[in-house]
Amino acid sequence: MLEGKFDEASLLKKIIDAIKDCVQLCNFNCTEKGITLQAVDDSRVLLVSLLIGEEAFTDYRCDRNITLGVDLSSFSKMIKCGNNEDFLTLIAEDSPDTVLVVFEDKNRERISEYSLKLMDIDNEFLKIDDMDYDSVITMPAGEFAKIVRDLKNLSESLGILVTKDTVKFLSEGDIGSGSVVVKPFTDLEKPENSVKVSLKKPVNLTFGLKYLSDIIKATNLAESVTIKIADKVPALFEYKLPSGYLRFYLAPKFDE
Amino acid sequence: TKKQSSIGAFFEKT
Repeated sequence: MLEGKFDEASLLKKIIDAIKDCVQLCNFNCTEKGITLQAVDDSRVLLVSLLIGEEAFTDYRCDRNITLGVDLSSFSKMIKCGNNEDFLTLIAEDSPDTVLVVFEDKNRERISEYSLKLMDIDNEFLKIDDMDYDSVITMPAGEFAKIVRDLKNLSESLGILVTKDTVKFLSEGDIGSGSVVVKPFTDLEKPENSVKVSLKKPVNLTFGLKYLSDIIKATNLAESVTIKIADKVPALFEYKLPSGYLRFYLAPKFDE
Repeated sequence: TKKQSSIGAFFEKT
């Protein structure tokens, strides 16, 4: 049996909001260590990998591994029925047809329950090895989101160039071009505003802004985003959760 | 122009 209680419904709401526009049918794999999900978008360019660790819950138990096949658009409608501050508990039997979503209002005696029908979802699982990345950038998630939104107005592609201590985001389109340069910066009072850049090798890669626009829907989940890139492999965009992570692997664009 | 690669080209199915 699965019973996972979040202190605030807002965490699960933000997670589902971050991924529901790029993947729809997903298996949530529940184990004693927490809940994981892996899914690839329909165009097979973006891979979503989620871990909600056991410690992200106030109470968590899962005696046996359970798979919850969920239509995220339906799930999203249901979890919006709770207030952000409510307790949210997910309950499922060992071989479930449904998952129960229970909201408890902390200020008054109100409990609401929703039961979501589950689906059999046949999705492949990709093996993701730890990779050696040429460059790792950590920057405020909001700042990265703004760069993506701004440069999306100009082009379908975003270039990311990392050279010694400098990250340059650039896009070139029919109406002109734009670029944003970000350099390492330490904010002692607000460490979450800092920018860190580590570089083993200079990197020059291009990514589809359509997919980056999906990735930045995770901005509300974390203060900062970590971007790991290396030549000719998918870039990793990671948003850390209170326990666990939401990762996006984005395949690059190449010269034809 | 640049061509979009697919994620399946980089990760093996298990």
